Amino acid sequence: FTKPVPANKTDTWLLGERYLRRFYGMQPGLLGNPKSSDVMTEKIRAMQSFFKLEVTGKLDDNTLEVMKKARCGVPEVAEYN
Amino acid sequence: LFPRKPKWQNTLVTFRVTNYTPDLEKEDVDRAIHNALKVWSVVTPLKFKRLREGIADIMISFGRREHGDHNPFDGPEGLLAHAYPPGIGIGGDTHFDEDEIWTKDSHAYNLFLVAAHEFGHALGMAHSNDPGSLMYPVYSYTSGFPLSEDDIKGIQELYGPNPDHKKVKPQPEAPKKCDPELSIDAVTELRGEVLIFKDRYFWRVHPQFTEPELALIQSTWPQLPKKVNAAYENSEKDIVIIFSGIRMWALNGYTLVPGYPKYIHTLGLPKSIRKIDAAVYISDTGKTLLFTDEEYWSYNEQSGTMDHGYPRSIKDDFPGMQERDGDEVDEVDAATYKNGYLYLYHENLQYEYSYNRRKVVRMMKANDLLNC
Repeated sequence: FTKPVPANKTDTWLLGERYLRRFYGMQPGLLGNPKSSDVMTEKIRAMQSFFKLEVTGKLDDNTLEVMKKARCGVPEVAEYN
Repeated sequence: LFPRKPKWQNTLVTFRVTNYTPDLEKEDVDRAIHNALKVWSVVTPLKFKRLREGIADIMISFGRREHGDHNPFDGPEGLLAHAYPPGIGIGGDTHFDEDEIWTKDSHAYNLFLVAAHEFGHALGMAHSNDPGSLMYPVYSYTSGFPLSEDDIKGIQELYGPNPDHKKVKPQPEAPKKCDPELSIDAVTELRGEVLIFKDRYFWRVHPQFTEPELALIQSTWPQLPKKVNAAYENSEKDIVIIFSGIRMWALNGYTLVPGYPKYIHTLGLPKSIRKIDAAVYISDTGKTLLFTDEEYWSYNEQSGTMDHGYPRSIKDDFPGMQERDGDEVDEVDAATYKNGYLYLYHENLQYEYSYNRRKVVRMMKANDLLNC
């Protein structure tokens, strides 16, 4: 029922980053150390809030599970220009 | 809706299919697109006209990876499709990822459902965070009319209602777990998790999850009916039995057991019983109690037969279940058993019944089990 979480932490982080860039308008080039990235935390929180997940700002199992599901490519929050 | 609420200014919107997927017959693609547009036209004054050449408002195509809009697809799985909100040029255009497998049933990705979602964007709908709505961004299979009340409210805010539309039955909104009036349809354990069924949905309460997870029954088990009446786990047999109407299904883990559905009458119930309201396995006795209207039955799991002396009255055998107005509860919606206590659910309350002391010892809100 639950897809396994990638063992490699970098893979997990890259998956999250790719998802947030695509759907939450996270700008490339702004991110520093994953631990100190407020931008990414903020975007994860927005995503968790939209999907009614527990808002932790972290890439926990439930968040990754939603990120891995098949979906439509229209951003949730980015403004269409 | 999208920021600034873009919409088509005319109620006549044109579309054109520029290419086809090889996964389906052309006629099946045309039918999926026709039906997907109809989903929206039935609740609004919008009309759709097909163009065979030239530029239409909604240009429909299948493509893979970078397909001409600098918004590439990502190969199989992941992104399925995207569409642009109403506007000139690319506005309204709808693209499907050719790397997906497109179907006309519940296997892989149903083109009709994905197209209906994308046309929602092409008409001005943004994403919804109601998991039961068509505009929820994550794919799940569902049968029947796909719009929820949330979808209809959104599209009618842009275009108004269809003045002469036939009554459609929208999908109800997702239940809110902490609604004080929440009642539940069924509850069961499954290998240490608790599954709580309500309308088309079920919550999954896992000891390692901080929050209950809500999902559609049909997206997890497409073979099950949309609504469940009762469920129980026999942990010794490692099986969960799900009841809906006169049929029952068995799950081993999350997998449906072959050979089901079976009729509930094969348990020994009379043909006059058309539905089981609640079911619970009492591990201490090896008996399963089946609640039907104002009575309950006892099923011996070991011998596979109904116990003699049943049905018995719920009100007589489980006294002390009182509603706020003082009326005795004589029917139950759901039931579970734990550590010598039977939990009987009726409307928005649950009654903790001590099996040893033969009385109700506590009353709680039904959604206590959803951490509310």
